[in-house]
Amino acid sequence: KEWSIALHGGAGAVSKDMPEERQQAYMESLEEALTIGAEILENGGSALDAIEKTVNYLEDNELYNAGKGAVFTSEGTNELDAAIMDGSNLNAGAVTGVTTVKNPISLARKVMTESRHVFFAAEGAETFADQVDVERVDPEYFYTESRYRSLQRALEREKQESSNLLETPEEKAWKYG
Amino acid sequence: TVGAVAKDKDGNLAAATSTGGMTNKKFGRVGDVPIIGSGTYANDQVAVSATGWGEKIMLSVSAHTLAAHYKYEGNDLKASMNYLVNEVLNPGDAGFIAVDKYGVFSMRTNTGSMFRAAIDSEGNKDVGIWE
Repeated sequence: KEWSIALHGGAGAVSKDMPEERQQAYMESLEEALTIGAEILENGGSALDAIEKTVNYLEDNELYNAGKGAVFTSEGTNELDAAIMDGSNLNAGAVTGVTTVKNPISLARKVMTESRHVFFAAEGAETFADQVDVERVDPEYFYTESRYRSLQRALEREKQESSNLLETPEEKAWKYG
Repeated sequence: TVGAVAKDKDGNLAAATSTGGMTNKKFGRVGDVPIIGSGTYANDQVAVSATGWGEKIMLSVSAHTLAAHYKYEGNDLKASMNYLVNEVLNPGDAGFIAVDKYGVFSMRTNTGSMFRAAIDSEGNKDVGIWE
């Protein structure tokens, strides 16, 4: 095959009782993300460009736990992680704990291409972001009501649990990224 | 978590993963996504992106494990994916997407569901949510 692309928007234990409207929204967004990457590849673009732009779309879509729509930490903040790797030369870039970069995967790519390091964390990643051309946002940008309610439920559950042991898939679903 | 893997017309492979982590994660917790070889990996044979329970994915060095199996056990992406999802990880742990140097794609999860989509230049296409 001349080119190929695959994408995911997270794994977990999604109920098959998901409302039809929401299911349709997911399917349409998956199709749109796929089209973005496929068009780049069909037109001779690089695999790196295809995956970055595809992930950018998913980061901007609040259905998914990345970028806008990211889940909350126990402190009620959004901290984002990303990594990218170029299989042709084994180069890679990664960031963790960023809070003001709209598209963390694009920052990870700049770590790969514009620094001699591989991995920047938290304040260091933010400092690196200050030095390169990536779109910045107020941390409030990442807030979504549904994710905030999920945090409140998780905190409430934590209070009620007598043990940290997780047993059923439903009980441990909150651990999925 | 979201991710993408691709092979381009020049034969190059690449992998990308981005995430908000897990709900209610504690002070400084880092998951598999930014750990090269765990949640994200690519070489000249295969590109892999992971999603799921980050701690489990990290402990199995998952993305690199798939790549190593593919490299040393005979260039069959489906077999390498099955090895990782069914034999290395436990039910409920994680899902993965991968493409190989031939442009073959594979998407598998053992969690019950994974939002996923793939297409190749020959028109083979798969979009789905549940296993």
